[in-house]
Parts: sequence; structure tokens; C-alpha cells
Amino acid sequence: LRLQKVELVGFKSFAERTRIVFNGSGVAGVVGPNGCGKSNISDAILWVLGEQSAKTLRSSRMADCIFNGTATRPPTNLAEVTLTLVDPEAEKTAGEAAAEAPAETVPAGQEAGAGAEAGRSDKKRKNRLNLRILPGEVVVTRRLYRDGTSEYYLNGELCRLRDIQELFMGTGLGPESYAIIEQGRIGQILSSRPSDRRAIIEEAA
Amino acid sequence: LRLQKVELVGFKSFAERTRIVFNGSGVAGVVGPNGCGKSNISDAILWVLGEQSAKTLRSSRMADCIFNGTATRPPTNLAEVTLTLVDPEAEKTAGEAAAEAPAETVPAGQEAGAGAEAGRSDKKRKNRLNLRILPGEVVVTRRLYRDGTSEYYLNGELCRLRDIQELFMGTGLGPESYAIIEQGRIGQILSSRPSDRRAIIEEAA
Amino acid sequence: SRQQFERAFAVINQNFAETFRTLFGGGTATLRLSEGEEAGEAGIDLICQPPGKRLQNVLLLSGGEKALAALALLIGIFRYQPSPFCILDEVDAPLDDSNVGRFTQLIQEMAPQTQFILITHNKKTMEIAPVLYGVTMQGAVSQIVSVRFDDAAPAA
Amino acid sequence: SRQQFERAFAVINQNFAETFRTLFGGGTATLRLSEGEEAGEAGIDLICQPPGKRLQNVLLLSGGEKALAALALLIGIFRYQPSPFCILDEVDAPLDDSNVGRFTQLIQEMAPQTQFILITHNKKTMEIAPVLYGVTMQGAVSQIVSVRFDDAAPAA
Ligand SMILES: Nc1ncnc2c1ncn2[C@@H]1O[C@H](COP(=O)(O)OP(=O)(O)OP(=O)(O)O)[C@@H](O)[C@H]1O
Ligand SMILES: Nc1ncnc2c1ncn2[C@@H]1O[C@H](COP(=O)(O)OP(=O)(O)OP(=O)(O)O)[C@@H](O)[C@H]1O
Ligand SMILES: [Mg+2]
Ligand SMILES: [Mg+2]
Repeated sequence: LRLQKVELVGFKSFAERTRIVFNGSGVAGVVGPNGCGKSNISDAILWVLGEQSAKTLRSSRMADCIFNGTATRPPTNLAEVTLTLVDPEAEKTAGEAAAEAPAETVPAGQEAGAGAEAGRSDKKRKNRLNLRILPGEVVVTRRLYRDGTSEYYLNGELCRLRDIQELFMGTGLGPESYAIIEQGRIGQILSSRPSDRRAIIEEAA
Repeated sequence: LRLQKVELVGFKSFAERTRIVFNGSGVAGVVGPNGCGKSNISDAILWVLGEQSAKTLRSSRMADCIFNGTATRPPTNLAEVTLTLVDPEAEKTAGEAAAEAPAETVPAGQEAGAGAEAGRSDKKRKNRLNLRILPGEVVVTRRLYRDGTSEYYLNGELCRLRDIQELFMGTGLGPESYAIIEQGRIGQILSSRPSDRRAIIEEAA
Repeated sequence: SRQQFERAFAVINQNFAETFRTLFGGGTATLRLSEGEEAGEAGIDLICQPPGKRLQNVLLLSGGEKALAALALLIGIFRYQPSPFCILDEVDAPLDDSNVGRFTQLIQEMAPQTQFILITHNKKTMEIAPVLYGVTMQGAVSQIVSVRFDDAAPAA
Repeated sequence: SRQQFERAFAVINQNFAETFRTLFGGGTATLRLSEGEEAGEAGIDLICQPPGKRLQNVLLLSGGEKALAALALLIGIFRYQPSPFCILDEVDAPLDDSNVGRFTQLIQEMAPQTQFILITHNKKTMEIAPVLYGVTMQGAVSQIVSVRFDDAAPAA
């Protein structure tokens, strides 16, 4: 499996639909001033993988993850993050996936699966989110509505949180993953008691 | 009062007598690779002002502050730090103090008050540490021997820790001082409970 | 005493607000006494509004914003009880270039009254120091060399 | 299960030691199970020896050395259970230039197997990334622009 793209809308400071595409071009840097939203991207990925503790996401409650508005812009009612991974073997046969722009804020009004992909065949879209799933792609979507409703989707079809967690078990992206080292995690490791550190190894085992 | 110099020997990684002179030339930067001893200088100043908690000095016991040797060099039996402050009014009349080098590792074998000052009159040296005290200077010395003995000196004369603490009360260098913000202190302020933060203000009040 | 605390709190709150504005280039911040069952339980929260953003508890800000707000509090307390010198150990580590610029500007404003000693790895911070003490380790023993930057002499 | 823990511990300990050597350019390090009254009380200590220094508990090292040792542990665990990508958020903040160099070298060694995403303010770290995602805030809303550095095209 390799990472293909991350798409977020209404998640924390990312009010507008934002797509980040990785093209297997090597190390990716994320840069910008303090407070611009870099760590929020890493929170989004933790969240779509099934993080259930608001504290880990630097929030007091899960609803704090939904864009909560600015002086000139109202809050949204929905936070949605979609993570696309791809099986390199199956992808070799597809070939078209490489055409997307590496990062863009999708113009307002476009829904998942529309936009740059609108011109392609609709034959493959028989899933609830109307996503176009290419061969070898694994697409995970999580939604949180302001009324508290949560939804999870696998390849565009409604599923349970547990299905997502089971899918990723053993891939290094499960609940005890060390794929994401948050800002301050290093300080946490050092200031924790030795038994907490042992728990870290026990989780990974 | 203004800061004149700091001298340390046998304190943590500063095995050799080291003198740091400040000449009122403005902001001083302390730079160097990870682990070279920069924070140890700030520990030395905390220590000579009367810090009694080994934990604040990143040690498990006070004896950890004494140079504990390397593969090729034995531990020392004594840690000593001397802090010199000066009253600018009284100093105007003196004028000679500006001649010292701003920072140097004093050649081995020289004791406090010797070296660059050896050529000057011995008239003023009627104190136990044989220090030459210029007009307006306030010189605080702390020693710790490996057998656990502690000594404190004010202008070269033996005194109690309490005399040093009382001297600095109200100057911003007393026990609740915010003159030294250690590496990680900022993280501590943020991760402490609101009542700990209140205690910080209570101390300062 | 309670009166003493309230007087100190008022001054420190004011200093905190002003220092915050300098470090953030705007915005507002205040200390708020939070209720507790007993007087001993009460705490202090830092309520901050970086320029252009909404008011929120400091704990919800970004890593660099939190560091800057906490520094504003510590400097605010320092200004209430100033001392001849102030040592800041790597407080600039999480800051972006423009925040380091505001931090160094604050230090330069306060420098005439206080001998600042800045331990740092940051080149922009080093640039405001007329004298640098370089620390090295040789055979696990620390040594110091000083370099002075005058208008007259080129940097060593 | 106990057996499972011991097997994981052995591999992670090995990874930790190797990663430590890469990040410190030498030295040794080991995880040590510390005794506790009950199995649940036992903990893990990191016993480290940076090149040229004596063996000591990680808590006695300098700020930057501690961060590097903790990173060696986290990467050691990651290598035990690798995933398609790894996000490191400002882990380079307390490091001096030469340690940042060793950190980036480690990342480049692991990059063929893993998509690394490095959130950073450090220019030396940015230099090893063929693609940079620049995040900005406009009206308190985040935007992203990407810049690709090919051999063919000049940096935007
Ligand atoms: N639900 C939300 N709605 C709107 N804005 C939010 C929400 N949650 C967080 N934010 C904003 O996101 C910003 C924090 O972003 P983030 O932590 O990603 O910054 P960063 O780029 O990592 O900065 P640093 O370099 O300082 O670590 C804060 O200003 C915060 O106000
Ligand atoms: N009693 C002692 N005897 C000898 N060496 C000691 C003693 N106490 C501490 N040290 C050494 O001092 C070094 C730490 O120095 P210090 O914390 O000042 O580093 P630093 O320059 O602040 O680094 P960083 O930039 O990473 O914060 C450690 O390598 C430690 O082994
Ligand atoms: Mg961040
Ligand atoms: Mg340090």
C-alpha cells in the first residue's frame, strides 16, 4: 500500500475542500507560519484512521474538529476527511491516476468525485458517496455532523468504525500506530513514567 | 545592579575554570552544538543564586552537579560557581574592571582572584577567598564538595545560604525569580494545571 | 495575602496583555481566574486571541502560538519583578521566522534595562547579539570562546 | 501475551540501538526493563551513551540529545510495524545543524519504503524534500499550495 491523497473539508481550519496528492515523488515537506494549519493536516489523518480521543486531536470534544467559523464566515455543519491509499500492483494497470494536481483547494460547490474527474466514465460509480474508485485504491472517509452523527465509508460504502480499524490492523495504520508523531509527542515520551513507556511497547507488540 | 561576570569550575561539564565576562555591550548570545554545555551555564547561575532542588537543575542529587569525570579524566571533588554583580554608581569611580577578556578558560592551576588580577594591589584582599573586590561589586560564591559539604561566600567571606537569598530578595533574583527561563519551562507552563499556574503568580506576588 | 495577590495579578495581567500584543503583532490576551471549590483550587487560564482569530484558551492554539503566549506570560511576570539579567534558553525553537523577528524586537526594546542572555540555535536570534559566546565540547569537557561583533571589527 | 511482548521488545530494542547510532553518528543505546513490584509496575528506561560521553539515563542528556534519543525510540517502533507513510511534526526543532543533517540522512535512507511527510520550519530539512506543501491562513481559513522541485524546473 502507498499513500495517494488526502482530502479534507470543514475539518478544523480547512473550511474549504482541500486536496493533497502524493505522487510517490519522495519526501514531502509541509511548511508555513505558526498557526496556519500544518498540524491540523496531521490531526485530519489521525482522525480519518479512527482516532476516538478528542484530547489526542488537541480538542476538548470531537465537535471542536468541525470548522467553527470566523468573524466573516459561519461555522460548517460537517467535517469530512477522505484518505486514499493504493496497491502499487493493481495501480500499474490503471495508469490514469497520475494526472491530478498535487495540492489544490477545490473550487466551492464541487462534491467528492466531481471536478477533475467529471469527464471520466461514470460506470464505476455505484457507491453511496459517488466516488470513482480506481483499481487497487482503498478509500476511507469519515464524517462528523454538528448534531453529533458520525459516518464512516470504505470505498464509498457506509461501514462501521470497526471495519476501518480492522482493515488497517497489521498495516502499521491501526489504533497503535506510530505512523504519526505529533508535535510534542517527543516531549511526552520523555516526561512519561517508565511504566507509560512500557505501555507504548506493549501496544506495538 | 548589573551583571559583571560568572566564573565556574568543576560544575557539571565545566571541569576547567571558565570565566564569562559581560561588559554591558548588550544582548549576549550563547551558541554551540547539542550537548556542549549551554544549559549547564544557566544551571550554574541558578545554583549560585541558591537553588536547592536538584530536579530544577536536571539532576537526581546535588552531587550530580560536580564534574563526574570522563574516560580520560577523573572526577573533581569540588564544584564552585562565582557570580559578580556591580552597582553602576560605585563602579564609575573604579574604571579598571573593563580590562578583562570577555570569556576564557583560565589556565590550569590558577585560583580565584589570581591570574589577570595577580598584578594588582593585594591591599583589598582581606577576605577568606582571597578575592579582589572592586568598589560596588557584589560577589557571590557557592561551593559543593563531594563529601556533601556546602559553603557560601559573600564578597569572599563565609556566610549562610540565607544571607545570599536575603541579599537578593526584591532584586528579581530571589527564590521566586523569573530571571532564568530554562529549556522546557515554556512547555511546563502550558502543561501545568491552572492551579499550578496560579501558584506561579502567587510566588511572584 | 489576598490583597497582595490581587495587586500583583493586576499588574502581571496588564504586562501579559502588552507583551502578547508585541509578540503577536496585535491581538488580545488576558489572564482569567478560574473558579475552584476552595481558594486553593482556583487556577489561572490564559485566554488569547491572535490577530484575526477568535478568542480561545491558550491550549487550543498551535504549537508556536502557545509557546509565544507562554513566553508573554513569563516576560510579563519578569517585568513585574525585573532583575539585572534574564536568561532565555531556546525559547525561539518552535517559532517561524516572522515570530522570531518580533521576539528579537521585544528583546532589543528591553535590552537597555536588562542584560539578556539568549541560548539559541537560531541564526536570526544570533544576529541581534553584539557578542556571542560559543560553547564547544572537547573530550566531554566544555570550553567557551567569545566573539565580539563591533562596527569596527569584522566578525571573527 | 508475555512472549509476544518479549519478542517485540527484542526487535524494538535492536531498532532503537541502530537508529540511535545513525542519529548520533555513533555511541550506544539500549532499552532496559526496570523492576517494579508487579509486572504492571515495571517500566522502560532509555540508557544512552552519545559518542565520547558516559552511559547515562536519557533524562540526564541535553535538550537536543533527549529529543534525538526519543526520536530513535519512536522510529525504532515504527520500523517494527512500518506503515505506508510516516508524519513527523517538527521533530527537528531542538536540533543543531549537524544533527538535523543526520536526521535528514536517516529519512532519505528510509524514504524508498515509506512516504515521509515532514512538518518543519527548518530550512535544512526542507532541502531534502522534492515537493513542499505550503500552508497559509487567509481570513482564519487554511489554504494549501504545492511547489515541486524537479531537476528540470526552477523552484517556484
Ligand atoms: N474547529 C476549528 N475551526 C477553525 N479553526 C480552527 C479549528 N480548530 C483549530 N483551528 C485553528 O487552527 C490553528 C492551528 O493550526 P495548527 O495547529 O495546524 O498550526 P500549525 O501550522 O501547526 O502551527 P505551528 O507551526 O505553530 O505548530 C489555530 O489558529 C486554531 O485557531
Ligand atoms: N556532572 C557532570 N559531569 C560531566 N558532564 C556532565 C555533568 N552533568 C551534565 N554533564 C554533561 O553536560 C551535557 C549537557 O549539557 P547541556 O544540557 O548544557 O547541553 P546544551 O548545550 O544545552 O545542549 P542542547 O542544545 O541540546 O540543549 C551532557 O552531555 C551531560 O553528559
Ligand atoms: Mg504545529
Ligand atoms: Mg540546552
